[in-house]
Amino acid sequence: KKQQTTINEFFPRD
Amino acid sequence: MLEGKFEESSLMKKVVDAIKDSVKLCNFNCTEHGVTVQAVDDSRVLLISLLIGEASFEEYRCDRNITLGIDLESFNKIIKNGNSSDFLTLIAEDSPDNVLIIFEDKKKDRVSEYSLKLMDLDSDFLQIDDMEFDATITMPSSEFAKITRDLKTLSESLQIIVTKENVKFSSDGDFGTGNVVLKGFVDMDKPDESIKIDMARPINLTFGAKYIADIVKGTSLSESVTIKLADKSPALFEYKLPSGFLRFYLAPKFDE
Repeated sequence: KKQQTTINEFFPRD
Repeated sequence: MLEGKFEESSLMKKVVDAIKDSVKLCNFNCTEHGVTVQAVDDSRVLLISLLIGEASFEEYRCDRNITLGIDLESFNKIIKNGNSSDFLTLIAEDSPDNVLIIFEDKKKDRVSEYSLKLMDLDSDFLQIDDMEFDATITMPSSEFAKITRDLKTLSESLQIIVTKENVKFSSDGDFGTGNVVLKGFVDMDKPDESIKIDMARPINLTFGAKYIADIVKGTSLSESVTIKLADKSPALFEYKLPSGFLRFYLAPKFDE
């Protein structure tokens, strides 16, 4: 089963 | 003060249509260079980055940076009221409580004016540096939309596999499997029909099909879509505007 990642894991908050 | 006039209201209609199912509330940031939006869907899987460049407008003026906090569902109700060929003008004061939306038909015998209440929205800006991608595919946007819709009927995941020769879209579901393989080719007469595959490294990524189904709502904005992929990174799906772009960054799925 594949796990969904989120965009926050890749792009830091400015 | 912001005053932006589009030659046709259709561009804004298409932009709102393309993003309203992914995000409900977002800030439209207006600067002298144009209008930008950055927004993330509620599940934080899909990031939208929009630039409507100054040159997309027939007339554009924005003396100071202005933020318009917009409820897209409400905005859509108003924007649908204009005919696609109408001039569309957006007007806002420097610290606005509302934005004026004016439609004029080309004969100037009908002017419709609406006012939309603005909202004070928290802005949560993510830093997207220039990413390095391993593979880039440019293809007709309508073809990508059809592949997405077709394969989504089988599975909630959609796999994109890029090799030197081709790109394969694949889904594996409970009742069956499906895949569509495209090879690169050049259509000299209709360049937009061409399929271009640039690959530095092979790619095998899996995405939530429902998010890609939301992304292809941008199809009417551009004849072609560019898909940029890198291993273990969000994919970038880009629809070019006459001046600017609508970009979707989609976080991938990984094996547990």
